Amino acid sequence: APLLPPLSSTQDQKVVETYLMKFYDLKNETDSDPHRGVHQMTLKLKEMQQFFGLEVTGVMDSNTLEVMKKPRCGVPDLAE
Amino acid sequence: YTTFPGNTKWKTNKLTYRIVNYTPDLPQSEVDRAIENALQVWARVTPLRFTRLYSGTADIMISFGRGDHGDGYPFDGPDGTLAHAFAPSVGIGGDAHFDEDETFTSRSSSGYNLFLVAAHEFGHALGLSHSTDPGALMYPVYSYTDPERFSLPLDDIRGIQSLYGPNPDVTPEKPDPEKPTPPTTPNACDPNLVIDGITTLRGEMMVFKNRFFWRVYPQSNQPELTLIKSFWPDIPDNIDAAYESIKADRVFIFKGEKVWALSGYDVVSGYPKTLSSMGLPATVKRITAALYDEVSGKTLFFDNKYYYSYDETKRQMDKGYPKLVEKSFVGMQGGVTAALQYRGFTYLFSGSNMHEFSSRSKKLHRVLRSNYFLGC
Repeated sequence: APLLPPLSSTQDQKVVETYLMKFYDLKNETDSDPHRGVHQMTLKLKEMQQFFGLEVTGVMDSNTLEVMKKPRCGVPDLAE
Repeated sequence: YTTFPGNTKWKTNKLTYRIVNYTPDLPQSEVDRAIENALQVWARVTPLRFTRLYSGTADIMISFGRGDHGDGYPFDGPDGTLAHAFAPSVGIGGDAHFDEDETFTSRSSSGYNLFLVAAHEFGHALGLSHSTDPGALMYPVYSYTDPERFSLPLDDIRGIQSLYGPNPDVTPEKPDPEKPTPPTTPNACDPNLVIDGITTLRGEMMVFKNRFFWRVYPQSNQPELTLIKSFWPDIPDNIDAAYESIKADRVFIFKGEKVWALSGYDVVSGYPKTLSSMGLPATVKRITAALYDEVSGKTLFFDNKYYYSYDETKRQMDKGYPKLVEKSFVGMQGGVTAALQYRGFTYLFSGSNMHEFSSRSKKLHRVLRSNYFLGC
C-alpha cells in the first residue's frame, strides 16, 4: 500500500498526541527524554485501544486513528 | 459504566440548573426543551429532581462558548470535542459547556443533536465518567439516535443508580408502560447469540445485531463493536439481511421492503430502493438473508425456508424459484436468518446455529454456533 504522504502522517501524529494528552493524560515530556516519551506514548495508546475494544498493539493503525477522529465528549476517558 | 474516583456525587437529590446563554443554532424554546428533556433522562430512573433558575448560581450552570472559554479546557473548533462537563462539586462542579463552533440541531440527524449531547454531559454532571459500552449514552464518541425514540441504555441506568438508587416514584412491578425495556448491548460470546445479518466488505466482515455491528478484520481476532448509526445515520437498526455483490462492489442492506447500498463505508445516493429493484417479485415483502454465490455467479435471497436465485448479469430472477432451502442445502434445519459465503464455504444461519456447507458441492460440513466468526 502507498505510504501516507509525509504531511498527513505528521498531521496524524499530531492528532494522536493531542488526543492522548487530552483524554489519556499523556504528559508533554517527550522533549526531555525521547525514549521515555516513546514508551509513554505506547502505554497510553494501548490504554486507548483497550478502552475502545480495538486490537491492543500500542502501535498506530488506521482503525485507531479513525476512532480518534470521531466527534466526542471532551471529558477524559480515565475517570481519575 | 464508570464513576469518578470516590464515587463523587451530589449530597442532595434536589438540584438546580440554569441556562446561562444560548446558541444561535436553535430557537431558545428548542434549547430549553432539549435541556429539560436531557435532565429528565436521568430524573426518570433516579430520585434526582431538577429545578430551573433564571439568575444567580445553580448547581448545573449550562453555557455555550468557543475556543478558550475560561475554564482552562479550550474547545477545538468544529467537530472533535463537542462539549464537556464537570463532576459534582461546588463551584464549577456540575457545570456543562457546549462548543459554540459546533452546529447543534434538535430534530434532524445532521449536525449534533443537542438533546443527546446534553444528556451525555449531564451524566458527567451527576457523577458518571465514560463507559466502554459502545451502546451506552456515556460512551465518549457521539452517535445519532432518534431523540423521539431514545431510551436510556441499561448500562447507564446501572451506573447512575449505583450512585443515587432507583426512582422511588416508579414501582418495579409496574414499569413505565411508555418506556420499553432498556436497550442492552449484545455479547459476542453469548452462545445463544442470534444475528440479524452478516456480510463481507472488501475483505472485512460485518456481523449485524440490533443497533450494532461487529467489524471483523482478517488479521485480527478482536472484532470491534460499533453502533450502525455511528457510521450511517440513515441505515436502520435491526436489519433483515446484508450481502456483498463482488460484481457491483457494493454491500446491500435490507429491511422490510427497502434496500440500501454501501460503497466501502459510504452510503450510495439514490437509496433506499424497493426489493423489486433487486429483481424480487412484488409478493415478497421482506427477506431474511442474502448471499452472493461466487460458484454460480448468482445472488441467493432467502425468505426463511425458501430462497430465490437472481442473476446479476442478466438482472433477472432465475426461473423455477422460490425453492425449498433444504432441497438444495441438504441438512439445513430451520428458517434461514442470515447467510454468508466465505473462503469456499456457504454459511446458513438459523437462530443460534450456523450450518457450514461446501460452496461447490453444497455438502453440509459442520453445524457451529452463530458467534463463530466473533473470536470468542
